[in-house]
Parts: sequence; C-alpha cells; structure tokens
Amino acid sequence: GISENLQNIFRKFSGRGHLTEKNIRDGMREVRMALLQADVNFKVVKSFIDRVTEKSVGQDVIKSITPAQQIIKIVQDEMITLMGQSDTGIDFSSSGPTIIMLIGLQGSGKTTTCAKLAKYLTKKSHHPLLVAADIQRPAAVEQLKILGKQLDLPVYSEALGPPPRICAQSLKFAAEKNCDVIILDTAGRLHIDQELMNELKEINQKVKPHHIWLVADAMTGQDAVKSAAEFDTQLPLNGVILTKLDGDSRGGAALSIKAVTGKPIKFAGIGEKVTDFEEFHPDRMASRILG
Amino acid sequence: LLKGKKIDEDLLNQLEEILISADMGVETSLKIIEDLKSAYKEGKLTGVEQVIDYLKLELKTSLKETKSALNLSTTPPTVILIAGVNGTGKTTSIAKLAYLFQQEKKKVLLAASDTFRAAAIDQLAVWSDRIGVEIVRHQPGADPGAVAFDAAEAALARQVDYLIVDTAGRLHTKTNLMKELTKIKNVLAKKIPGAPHETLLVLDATTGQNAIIQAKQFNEAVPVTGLFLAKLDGTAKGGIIVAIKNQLNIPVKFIGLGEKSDDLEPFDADKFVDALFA
Ligand SMILES: Nc1nc2c(ncn2[C@@H]2O[C@H](COP(=O)(O)OP(=O)(O)OP(=O)(O)O)[C@@H](O)[C@H]2O)c(=O)[nH]1
Ligand SMILES: Nc1nc2c(ncn2[C@@H]2O[C@H](COP(=O)(O)OP(=O)(O)OP(=O)(O)O)[C@@H](O)[C@H]2O)c(=O)[nH]1
Ligand SMILES: [Mg+2]
Ligand SMILES: [Mg+2]
Repeated sequence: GISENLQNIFRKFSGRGHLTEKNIRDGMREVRMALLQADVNFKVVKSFIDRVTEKSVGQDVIKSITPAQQIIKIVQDEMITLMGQSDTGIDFSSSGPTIIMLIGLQGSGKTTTCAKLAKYLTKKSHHPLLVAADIQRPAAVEQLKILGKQLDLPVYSEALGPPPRICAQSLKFAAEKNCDVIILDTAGRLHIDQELMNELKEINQKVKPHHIWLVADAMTGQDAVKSAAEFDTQLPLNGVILTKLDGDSRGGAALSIKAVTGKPIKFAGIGEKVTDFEEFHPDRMASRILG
Repeated sequence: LLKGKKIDEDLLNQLEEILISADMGVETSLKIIEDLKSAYKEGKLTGVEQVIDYLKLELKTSLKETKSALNLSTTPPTVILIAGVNGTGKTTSIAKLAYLFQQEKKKVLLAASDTFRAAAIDQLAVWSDRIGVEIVRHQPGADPGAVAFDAAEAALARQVDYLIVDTAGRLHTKTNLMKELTKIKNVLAKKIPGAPHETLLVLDATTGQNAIIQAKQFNEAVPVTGLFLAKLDGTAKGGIIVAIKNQLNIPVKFIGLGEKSDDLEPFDADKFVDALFA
C-alpha cells in the first residue's frame, strides 16, 4: 500500500531537519498515483496534491516518526478535512411530513436505498411512506412494492404518472396514512438528459422536498465528478449516499463527489439487504481511499 | 487541442490526463505515454498532429487483436451466460441481445436465473413480453441452477437458436455468490455440450479501476469470453476496457447506448478509440 511505497522512497533518508522539496515531490508522486488508482478524479487529485505539498514544505521532520509517516499524516489530515465532518443527522420538518427525494444515475442503488432508508427511519420511530415515482423501468414499481411489503410499510404508486404528479399525490396519501416521512424513488437518469433532469426540477417545484440526496455508486471512476456536479448544479442537492461499499473498490468517488459538490455523504450502502445501511464515516473512507 | 504545440513534457502531461480521465488507469496511461516517448525518440513522430494519430492507431490495433464477434455454437442453441456486479445493466442488456437476435429472425429463449432480487424475474418477464420472446422462470427464491437447468432443457426441446441466461448482480468479493455463478455455468455445460458458448461480463462504463478486479475475479469463476460495456451513452469513456484487454485479453463484444431494446451496438474499436479523444 501507500505506506510501504513511501517507506521505500525514504529508506535512505538521513532523518534530520526539514523535509526537503525533493523529499516532498518524491512522496507526492507516490500519493498522486495512489489517489488516481483509487479513482479520485484527476483534477481533484491535482488541487489536493498542490495543497498538501504547500502544507508539507519546510515542515520539520518530527524526530520520533519517519518522513514517510509524516507525509502520510499530512495527507490523511488533508483528506479528512476535505471529506468533512461526519454529518449523518436528518433535519425533520416541524410542520407536515419530511420529504426526501433520492436521485442518481441508472443502477446506482436508489430503489434499494429507499427501502434501507425507510427501515432506518422506522428504527428511529418514524413512519415513512415509500413513493414509486419510477414508472419507466420495467417492474420498478413492483420492486419497491415488494420491498415495502417486506418492511410492512406503505408504498404509494400510480399506474400512469407522470412522476411529478405521482409525487404530488403522495402527500395526500401520506396524510391519510399518518406518515411523517415521504421517500421519493425516482428513475435513474443521465445528468446529460436534459428532459429527465427537467422532470426532477418539476418534482422539486411541485413537492418541495426538504432533502434531495444523490445516490452514487462507490465504484464510479473519473466520471463521478461530471455527474455529481451536474446533479448539484441543476437541483438543490443537500446530501449524498454512497452505495456498494461492501465491495473492494477503493471509493475515490467519495472524495471527488465531496470535493465538487461540497455536500456531505450521509449514509453508506454496505450490502443488498435492507439492513445493510449505516451512517457514513469520513475518516474511515479517507484511509480506505489512500490504500 | 494540439494546435501550435510542440512535443514536450507539457503535451505529454496533457495526453496523460486525457487517458486517465477516460478511466484507463495510471499503469496503462503511463505505458502508453512511455511508448509515445520511445516512438518520438526513434523518429517515428515528428509533428504534434502525428501524436494523436499514432496513439489512436496503437489503441485500435491493440483492441482489434481479439475477436469481438459472438462465439456461436456449431449446433443450436448458442448459450449466452450474462454476469456482473449489481446494477451494471445485465437484465437490460439481455433484452437488447434478444431484440437483436429477434431482428435476425432467430428463435430466442430467456432464463430468469436471478431469483434473488426483488422483482428481478418480473423485470425480465416484461422485456420478454415486449420483445416477443419466451422465458423460463421459477418462483422468487428458487435455485438459480434449477432455472438454468430447466431453461437448457427447454432450449433443446424447443430448438431455439439462442438461450440467454440472466443472473443476479453479485460483488466478486462474495465467495459464496461467485461459487453460485460457477454452479450455474456447470449446470449449463452439463446439459448442453460446449455451453455456455459465450459468457459476457456486463460492465458499467462509469466504473473505475475496480472493473479490472471484477474482470479478473469473474474470469476465475466462469471463463469470461467477452465484455458488454453498458451505459456508454453517458459521459464516461469506458477506457478501462483497454486495461482489461492488456491484462486479461478479454474483448468487448457489445456496447450499450441507452435504456431501450435497440440501444445496442456491436463493438467497433475504431469508433470507440475515436470517441476517447473526441
Ligand atoms: N452489494 C450491494 N448491492 C447493492 C447496494 N445497493 C444496491 N445494491 C444492488 O444494486 C442493484 C441496483 O439496485 P437498484 O436499487 O435497483 O438501483 P436503482 O438506482 O434503483 O436502479 P435504477 O432505478 O434502474 O436507476 C441491485 O442488485 C441492488 O440489490 C449495496 O450497498 N451493496
Ligand atoms: N443510459 C443507459 N442506461 C442503461 C444501459 N443499460 C442499462 N441501463 C439502465 O441501468 C439500470 C440497471 O439496469 P439493469 O438491467 O436492471 O441492471 P442489472 O445489472 O440487471 O441489475 P441487477 O440485476 O440488480 O444487478 C436500468 O435503469 C437500465 O435501464 C445503457 O446502456 N445506458
Ligand atoms: Mg430504481
Ligand atoms: Mg438484473
């Protein structure tokens, strides 16, 4: 991993005084490689390396640790700063149901995450309503209905749509069922499909969700920045959920998405079961990405 | 991009960024840049315009080394096993293949061997209905191997041209699920000689370096004969398939360009490489 690589680079280090510019450049080349291999976006890596290089220059080598360890500490601290503080709380509405809308690219895990989020909320004594606003994907409504049934939770759906209408109608249904949270499952879409992006905007205008969270796949590569930035630009995104973290992807997409949107990653999907859902730990993610 | 520039460190860095942003990965990008430097030193490249052409030609040549045509059985049915991690586009890609074969006036049978995920069977059934092909399905929770067995029997009995087997998304890190995939393949092999004739790993074009590990691990569970690169209609370039070709020699056979049944193209190395630098 990165520790061993850096130890090798600094094996011949004399161990005194400042980290020289050459020490730092050698170390940073290694860090850059590690971050790119971890799928952090190359632009995010560039500005990250510039910042940590600046922070490292002239730093006195701490007598008790090796320069490799020192560079790693500087890098890790910067990554944890970039990933931000843990922010897993949910602001609930003081009047009427709290509306949470899940959006994202095709196949990222939105429908499954709706069910996980619902389960998480029931554990916290809430009464969520699941809304099947994806009428485009074959059997998407059925998928959410099955998940709702497994959780013994209500699911609102309509045969015809369109999705903005389904979402608007779900509010009445939530009132009838005494639901205090409404979770909107939307169809996967490309950030460059303006028609479908406009559909999300229309849902937002009609229903005014309190929370719009991007559901993103942890194995996404360089493209994470493009899609996240576009969703963030076109909609008032206020959170991110990273899925499939039970895989062995280093998850550099987490850093890219945080860097480009500034929005907190609130939860992690860690499996296919409805209980495979946990609060996101930025510090754990930082060390996973570094490898 | 290269107008008025000379072949210097700056240019090479710019090119490396193009390769990396296409998800080619550090190792592959570095190697390509090194080859470029050697070619320059050997006098093969004198002008900046030649650099991109040289790069493109190298990539195109490499990608064409493997055959991207589908492996067909000498006697029907040709059995195609579809596998991949969660959400990459397997079920939708099967619909596209079924539609393609249907257009070629071939008889197609689908096997709904994802008996695990909510509404997975329903999803494939909607497609089989829309396209007008038959499907073999059991109850949710049934043994995927049993579905594959029944489908293979039906494929022989009904004398179909293609049997396409859908499987549940699975992370390669889950040993028991990978074992299940091997078992499904063995069931097909036992029932139909030479099956599966084609095992396609469906990759999401937005996936980064993990795609290489996916290809490696899936290839160990069931020899992967080809890649189906889905979601190439997005902004991701799918350059990871270059690294997969270099390390595992697995060719791309099809690309997915959308969510409809005709959003499929056979892999064209020239088109793909040109798009990398577009
Ligand atoms: N291993 C793992 N699989 C997951 C996770 N989250 C979702 N999945 C799986 O990923 C696949 C896609 O999940 P869906 O919920 O259908 O994804 P989606 O975003 O709703 O898909 P579209 O509606 O088509 O855009 C399914 O096989 C899920 O079981 C996770 O955290 N870990
Ligand atoms: N834009 C685009 N979307 C695609 C493409 N292929 C599949 N999709 C979409 O990706 C999502 C997931 O597709 P599925 O076919 O359910 O994926 P899967 O691999 O079978 O998923 P699991 O069985 O849950 O692992 C759906 O919303 C599809 O419409 C493609 O080529 N382009
Ligand atoms: Mg969905
Ligand atoms: Mg599927």
